[in-house]
Amino acid sequence: SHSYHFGLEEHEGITELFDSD
Amino acid sequence: PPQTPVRAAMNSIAQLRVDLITSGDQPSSNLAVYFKNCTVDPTEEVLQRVESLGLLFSQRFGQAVGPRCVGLGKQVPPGLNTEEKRLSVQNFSKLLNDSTFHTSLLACALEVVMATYGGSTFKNGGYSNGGVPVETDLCFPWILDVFQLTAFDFYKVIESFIKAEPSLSKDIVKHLERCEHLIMETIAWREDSPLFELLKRTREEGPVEQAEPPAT
Repeated sequence: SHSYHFGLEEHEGITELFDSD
Repeated sequence: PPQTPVRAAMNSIAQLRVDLITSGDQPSSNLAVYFKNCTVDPTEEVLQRVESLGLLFSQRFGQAVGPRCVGLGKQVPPGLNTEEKRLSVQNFSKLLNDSTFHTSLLACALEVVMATYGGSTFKNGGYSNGGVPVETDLCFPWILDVFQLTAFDFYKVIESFIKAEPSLSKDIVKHLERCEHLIMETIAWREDSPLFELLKRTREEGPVEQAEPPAT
């Protein structure tokens, strides 16, 4: 079976990843 | 019974069709609420961008596989609920008006569709009606070139996309994971990658916290 390894922590997400400030 | 590669591909296609039919081609009511909560409502811009990127994709796809061009799904998957819970905010104006975010999301959706339908068939050599060889390697990272998207920005959406779409087949998740590894191992380290500028900036800002001392 195959499961994706989620690398982001609980406190990280897409909002920060696209925030360049 | 053991699955043959053909059966697995057919199942993936069937699953994708169910997902697309179930979710429709309009923003969900949930996403519409997020749009309305934005300081600047991104609805119009998103529609225009999907239209123009859709045209761009269709052109390049048509050039690559010949005239049998495919219709294009027009959906922007949200996945913002987890962000709302995590950040306790409802206004995602900045993110939802970010063209790079839109482009990355659409690229990821198209990569899923192409991986589901294409598999290895897009890799075979082909000829246009005039007998001229056409570009046929539509495998990742072809989509990045079409949208002039950096691998670094594409990488940012992969995990959230997988989390937001739990019905993605195992093979598709594996495919996205391979894209992720390819970016991490090579593409993100090419000369023009924005990663270097970011590393430089982080370094100038100084270390945020002391590294943990090595364990004994």
